[in-house]
Amino acid sequence: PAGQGSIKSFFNQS
Amino acid sequence: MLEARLEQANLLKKVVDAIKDLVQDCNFDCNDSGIALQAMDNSHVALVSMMLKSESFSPFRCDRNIALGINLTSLTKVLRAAQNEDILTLKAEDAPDVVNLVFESAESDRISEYDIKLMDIDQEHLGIPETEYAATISMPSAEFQRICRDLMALSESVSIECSKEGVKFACQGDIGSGSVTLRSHTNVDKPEMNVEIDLTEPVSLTFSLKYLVGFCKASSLSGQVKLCLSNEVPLLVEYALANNSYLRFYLAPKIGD
Repeated sequence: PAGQGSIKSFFNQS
Repeated sequence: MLEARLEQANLLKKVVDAIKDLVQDCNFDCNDSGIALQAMDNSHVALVSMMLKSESFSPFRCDRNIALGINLTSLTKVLRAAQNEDILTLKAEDAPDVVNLVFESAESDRISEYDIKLMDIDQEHLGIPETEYAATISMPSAEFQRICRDLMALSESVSIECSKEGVKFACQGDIGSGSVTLRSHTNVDKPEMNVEIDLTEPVSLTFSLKYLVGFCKASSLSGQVKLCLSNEVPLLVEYALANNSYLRFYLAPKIGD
């Protein structure tokens, strides 16, 4: 089954 | 201080209803451009971004940046006391302990007033980069909701493939598989029924249907929904509101196969 990515790995923490 | 008057309580009721199962405690960030909210769900898979521009209120007054930390379950309880057509006014001091909500019936002389205690919420704020998406699909929000619900009966995830042929929502589950394909379509009499596909390169991504079905709770806010996709970046699901206000959801794609 496919894993689920985290939104935090795509958007920069500001 | 903040003073923001909404012509119809319905707007805030619908927005809160659409996000309350995804995020629980949120800062409503108020400044002179309007009221914004950004929050991730607990598992950091999805992100909600709401912007209610000052033009969506009349009048709107906010002299300083004020963060209103609100528990959405509490807000829902209070908003339940507002009739859809009531005029809703939000008020807060500069360093507030509470937010004050006033509901006024246009038809009677009934005025309801509630205070909600504020919370100190230390929230991570993510920078969302401006993205040129490979595919942008505008479609009836009810159609998107139906596709997500129908496919969720078969599988927990959906692949969204966009090519020049159209957009294909497909899933595979234990009992079998299913797909729905939409092509561009213009309905002159009912523009809300239009399907518009703007493609610069083919895209194929897989997403959790549980989240998409959750986003679709916003369907009553707008007749159309916009899906923006690029390979290997989060999906943007946007419900446009009047006055350039919006409710956006971002969803991280599934990895691997």
